[in-house]
Amino acid sequence: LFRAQFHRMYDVTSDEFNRRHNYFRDSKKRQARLNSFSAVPQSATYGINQFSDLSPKQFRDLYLTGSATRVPHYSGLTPEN
Amino acid sequence: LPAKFDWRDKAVVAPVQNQQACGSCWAFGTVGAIQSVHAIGGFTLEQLSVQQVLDCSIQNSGCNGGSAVWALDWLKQTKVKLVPQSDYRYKAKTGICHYFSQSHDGVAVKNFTAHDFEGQEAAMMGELVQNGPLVAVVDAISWQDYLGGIIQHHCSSHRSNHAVLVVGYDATGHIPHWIVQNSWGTAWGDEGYVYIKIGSNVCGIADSVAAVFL
Repeated sequence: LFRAQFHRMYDVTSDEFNRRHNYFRDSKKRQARLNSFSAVPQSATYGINQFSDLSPKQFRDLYLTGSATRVPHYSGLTPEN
Repeated sequence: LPAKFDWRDKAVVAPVQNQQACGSCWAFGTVGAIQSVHAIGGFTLEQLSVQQVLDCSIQNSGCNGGSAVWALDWLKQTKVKLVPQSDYRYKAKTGICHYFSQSHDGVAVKNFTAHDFEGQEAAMMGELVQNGPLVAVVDAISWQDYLGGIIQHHCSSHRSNHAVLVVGYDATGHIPHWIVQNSWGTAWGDEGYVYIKIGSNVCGIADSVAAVFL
């Protein structure tokens, strides 16, 4: 279902499939853990999405590439005032 | 401050974009804020070129990553005009910078501010209402698995790694939260949006926040 929904074309006999399948299983475990922390209505939910066949490192390397520049603490002063 | 404020209600927020396999969140956040502030100023909401920022802001590293503050600083210092997206299309890879004449249609950044609002998220709400959508840099490690709802846990501060656009907040319900536009397409999160609890710097949402002035 995941492969169909997110248009993954990898061959099921390939090493890549096995690797992705392992990442997918790890994602399911991680999501179960994240969901166990809060059952309050409106709380965040975690589950299968387009990133579920990536390892955390692959996800980090590809998508978490924004740098925070050190900035001053807000003092209430803006260009207007 | 109003209990709820959402710049999308004023039709000044462009649709959710998809950065694809390119680490360009910093450019999407920067351009998202500029095009919204431009529309707040009375102009037609127009998508501006993310690829221009990606290719030309050389202090940053294109698809390998960058900082929204550095991108804004580059725009302010050089007075380069951001051209419409239709004139410089997104390719999801870093390319050679294309130059346009100063007479070309575009939007220049006059100034910007960048602050740490930790412990002062009410002031950050004020800045959002007063100036327009804000670029923030967050810790998005747990967002790999996010489907929807308000993030309150599993999200550290001071480990920022992803730039986003804060477009509003809602303090009318049980859990006051920020309304944040991401750049991972509409299939991710709630139609491309994520909600973050207000008040305890969840995901480092208040760590590094920039506002744009045109």
